[in-house]
Amino acid sequence: PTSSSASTSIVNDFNQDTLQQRLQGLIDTARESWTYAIFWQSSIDDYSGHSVLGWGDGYYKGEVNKPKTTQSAASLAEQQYRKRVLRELNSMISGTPAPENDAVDEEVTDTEWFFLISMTQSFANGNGLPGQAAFNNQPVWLAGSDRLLASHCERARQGQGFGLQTIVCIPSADGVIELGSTELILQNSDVMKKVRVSFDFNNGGDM
Amino acid sequence: NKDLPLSRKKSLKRFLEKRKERQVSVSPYAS
Repeated sequence: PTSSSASTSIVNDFNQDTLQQRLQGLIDTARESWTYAIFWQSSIDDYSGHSVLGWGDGYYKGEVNKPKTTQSAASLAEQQYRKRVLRELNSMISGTPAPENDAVDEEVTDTEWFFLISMTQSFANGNGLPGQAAFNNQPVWLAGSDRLLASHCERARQGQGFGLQTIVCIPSADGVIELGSTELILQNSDVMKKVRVSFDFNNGGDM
Repeated sequence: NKDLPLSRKKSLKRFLEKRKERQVSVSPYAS
């Protein structure tokens, strides 16, 4: 993953709230148990002039029956690192100094961490799961740890390492919607229809 | 930092707030 300098953006302050509502609606009303939804926004990189997918917005729901520990449970040092990063991010957002003591902090789960680091990622056209979905204008549906692990896309393998069993990327107007779950969710057309209706901003949507 | 794009800053703020809410709701000390 590389950081993007893309600046051509459809997501302004106003419609990011609308986008958030749609992402939240998408998974809060779903029959399936999705852990998160991300909108990867297509834009033009200022330097290269190439199309790139970068973070547009995301909604993290979490797991319904979250296990205390997972197979890929982070080590104590890793947990301390995650907590420190979260404290610093909290401090940056709130504008107050980060507290020294982390005794009260809850464990930063694998999927929370995966969601957080997604904010730093971007994908060139055709690269990675979102880039492939956008380039081919076709959904990518990976269900099952083995399929994620066998994928040639780093993001799929990374997701598997953080406990995901299903990752779906569905192209939409101006970007790609990614859904992830720690549960096995088999491909179904309802999800794809729902995404297309909710995120087709140029045809019936009001973005 | 201050150069963080606004969309990511808003996403991050929302994520951290929701996380805090989830923690409060599962805390044994929550009313």
